[in-house]
Amino acid sequence: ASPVTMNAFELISKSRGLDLATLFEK
Amino acid sequence: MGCYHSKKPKTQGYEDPTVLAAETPFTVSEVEALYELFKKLSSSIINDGLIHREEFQLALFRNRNMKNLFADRIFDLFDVKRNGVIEFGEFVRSLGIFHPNASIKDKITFAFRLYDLRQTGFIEQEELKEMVLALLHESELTLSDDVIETIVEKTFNEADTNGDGKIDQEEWREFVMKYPSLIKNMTLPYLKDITMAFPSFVASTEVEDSD
Repeated sequence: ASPVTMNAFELISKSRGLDLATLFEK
Repeated sequence: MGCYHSKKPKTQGYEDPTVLAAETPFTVSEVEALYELFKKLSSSIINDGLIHREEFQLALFRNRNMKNLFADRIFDLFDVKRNGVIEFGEFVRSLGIFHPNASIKDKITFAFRLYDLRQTGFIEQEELKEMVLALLHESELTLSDDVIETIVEKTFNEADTNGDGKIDQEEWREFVMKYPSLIKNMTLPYLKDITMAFPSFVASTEVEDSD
């Protein structure tokens, strides 16, 4: 979806800072 | 019993895995496996058995100096004692919320606290705009001020159903029910396989799982 059509929370939920999966990368 | 080690290193903030397993969705083996991950993260810069903010940033971004509003908020929420570091117990209890089996209610509450930047008990429009600007800065995505204002206002008005100018926990819960993808990042499927990621430790675990 285009950023313009997303709601603001959908947009911010894409932050890399919220992607804790990277903690588990070797 | 398969106990290869008679003693486990007791570092600062270490907590009994059986206690942590009882309080979280993790089994004892999974808590033990998380300890392996914790040791790695907590020794990446300062080897003191505690995760410092820079170590957290390093693990997330491969860059200890990477500033990110959302990573900072996550760190602050994990640091329950607010003493500037994440201890093992804090790490396990907080990650428990990200477990696929953790309750949706806990995930919704955690996300609310995350976005309630100034911890007023409400998400305010100014905070929402600040977070959108932070995201845009991080992604190098460019949107005009008008477009940003429109996105923030439209979202805020939709979520603030009682129109009092702030989003409370119940309004947030309803908004997430409408847009479930908002808490997708509150679930880490990986946590179900954590013992597979650190099998070497499981072989030396001291305590057998009861389930």
